[in-house]
Amino acid sequence: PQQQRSISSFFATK
Amino acid sequence: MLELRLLQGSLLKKVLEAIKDLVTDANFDCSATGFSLQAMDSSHVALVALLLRAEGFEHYRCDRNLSMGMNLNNMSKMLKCAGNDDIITIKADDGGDTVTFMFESPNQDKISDFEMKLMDIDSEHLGIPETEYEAIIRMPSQEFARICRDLSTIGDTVVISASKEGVKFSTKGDIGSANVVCRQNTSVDKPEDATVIEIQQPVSLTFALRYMNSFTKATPLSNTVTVSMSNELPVVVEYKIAEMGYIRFYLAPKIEE
Repeated sequence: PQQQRSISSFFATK
Repeated sequence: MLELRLLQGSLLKKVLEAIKDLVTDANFDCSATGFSLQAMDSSHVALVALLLRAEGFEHYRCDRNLSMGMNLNNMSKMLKCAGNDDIITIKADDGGDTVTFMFESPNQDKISDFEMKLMDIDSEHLGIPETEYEAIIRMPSQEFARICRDLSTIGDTVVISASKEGVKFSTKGDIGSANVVCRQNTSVDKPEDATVIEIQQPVSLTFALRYMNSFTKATPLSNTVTVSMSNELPVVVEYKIAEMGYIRFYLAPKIEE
């Protein structure tokens, strides 16, 4: 099964 | 005090149509650079970044940086009241709780103003680094929209595989499977009809088609779309907004557990 990653896991919070 | 006059008001109408189904509420940020927005969809899978540069406005006054929280559905309702040829001016006072959209017909015989309530939106701002992508595909935006729409009738996800030979869009579903291959094609009459593939190394990523289809609502903004990918990173789907800036959609890939 494939899992959907969250976009915020790729970019740091400013 | 903020006053932004946009001769081509239809651009703002198209921007709202492009993002209002993806994002419910968002802060529009106004600075000396321009009018911008960064927001995630409610499930934090996709992110939209919009920039309309100050130089693209006929008049641009922004005395101090201002962040205005708006419900995009309500904003869209108001902008739908502007004619396609209308000039749109966005006005707001520092510290005010409303924004005014003023619409002027091309021959100035009808002037309307719509005042909308602002809202407080607690949103996190993400830092998006400049990235060298391993594969960059530029193609006609209508062609990209067509492929996403067609494949979503067969499956829920699309595998986008880019190599020197071309870019392949694949899906699978209960009724069967589909592959669409686009090869580089620069021998066209108009440059916007070209498909150009720049590859540093082959890339293959899986994405939810529901989001891709949502991004293609920006198709009326640009004849071409750029899809930039690197393995294991979010894809960027970019529509340039003529002489003003861009709208970029970032989508996190699906991964094997």
